[in-house]
Order: sequence, then C-alpha cells, then structure tokens
Amino acid sequence: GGTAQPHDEL
Amino acid sequence: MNIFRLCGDMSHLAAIIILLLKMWKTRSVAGISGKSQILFATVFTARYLDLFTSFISIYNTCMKVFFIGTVYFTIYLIYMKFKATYDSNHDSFRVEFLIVPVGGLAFLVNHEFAPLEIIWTFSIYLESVAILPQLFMISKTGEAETITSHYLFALGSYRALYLCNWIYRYYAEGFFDLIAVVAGVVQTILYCDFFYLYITKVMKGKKISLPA
Repeated sequence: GGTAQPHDEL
Repeated sequence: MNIFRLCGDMSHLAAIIILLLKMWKTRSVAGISGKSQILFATVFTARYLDLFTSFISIYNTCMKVFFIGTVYFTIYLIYMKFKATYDSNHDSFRVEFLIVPVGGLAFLVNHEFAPLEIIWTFSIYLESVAILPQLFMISKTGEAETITSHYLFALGSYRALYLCNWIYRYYAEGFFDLIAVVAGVVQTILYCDFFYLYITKVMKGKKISLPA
C-alpha cells in the first residue's frame, strides 16, 4: 500500500 | 494533521533541542555518536529534497528547514567546535553495514522506480536504523548521561507516535504507506530495550549504567 511523491509527512 | 502526528513532530523537535542544549551548556559532545548524527543528516537531506519539488504547508517547510539546519549544526559541534570532547574511540559502529543494505533495499522495494522516490525510500529505511551507532556507543561505554537518555527517549517516542498517527490515518483517511509503517515499526522496536531502561532507571532518578 502507499503512493509515491509527494509525501506529506516529515 | 492529527494529535498523534503533532505530538510526534513536537517530540522530534524536543529531541533535537535537548541534544543541542546538552552540547551547548556543557560545552561537550561526550557520549554522543557523531556517526548517528551523520546518518540523520543523510536522512534529512535525502528526504527533504522535495522542498524543491512540492509544497505541502508552511509548517511542513519550516520543520524540514529546521531539521536540516540543526542536524548540520550538531555535526559542526561534534566534529569541529567541541571536537576535543568527542569520544571517537567508542563511536566505532561500521556505518557501511547499514548504508549499503539500506541503499540496495531502497532500489528493490519502493513505491515507484523514480530517482526522488528511491532517495525518499532510502531515507525512510536509513532513519529506521540510524540510531544504532548511538545505541552501540552506549553499550560500549556502558553508560549514558541522563540528558542523553532524555534525548533518546524523545527521539524514540517520535516514531512510536507516528505509528499511532498511521493507525489513525488508516481509519480516518484510508491512508496507508506500507514502507513507512514497516520502517517505523522496526525503528520503534530498536528503542524498546532503551525505553525499558529509561522507565525503570531514569524516571526513578538514576542514570543508565549497564553491567560490565
């Protein structure tokens, strides 16, 4: 699961 | 943004400030692993390359700039300003044993085979193990100053709070990032032994000292 850029966390 | 994420970020921020204050007030970097700090600098630099490609929020940008700025300042204090107090003999963890496998894994297991994404993935994997030189140093010297323990507790709590954030986000937003979650679990597990020592010793007013 999950997506590539952009990532919104630090 | 949710309460877990905010607390996690504040904990991360607190860790960095505690470390800087410890070094600045005591004019010493004794007990601090320069290698872990170099790994954290690598982590922040690699992950926050997106400062140039995507804008998330003012908060996000400010935190990224602060993290990058302070980690390089920390390295400057360790290797230049307070070099005389740096215990390089005990900071002997072989970081190539972390960098090489983590780099290979980032190439193989990622969300998208694109340069920036692979670099982001590398930073996530590297962060999960970046504290190992610091923990290795403590196991070698057999002790940690109380202020160093506070630093490690805040730093470890940050990713543990992110785990709560990811559980929340999964139910609230359907957000689920397997790479970040698995790395976050690994990162948190590495701190468990330390958390136990922190709760049983430091919180009772004793400093951490390991049996020889």
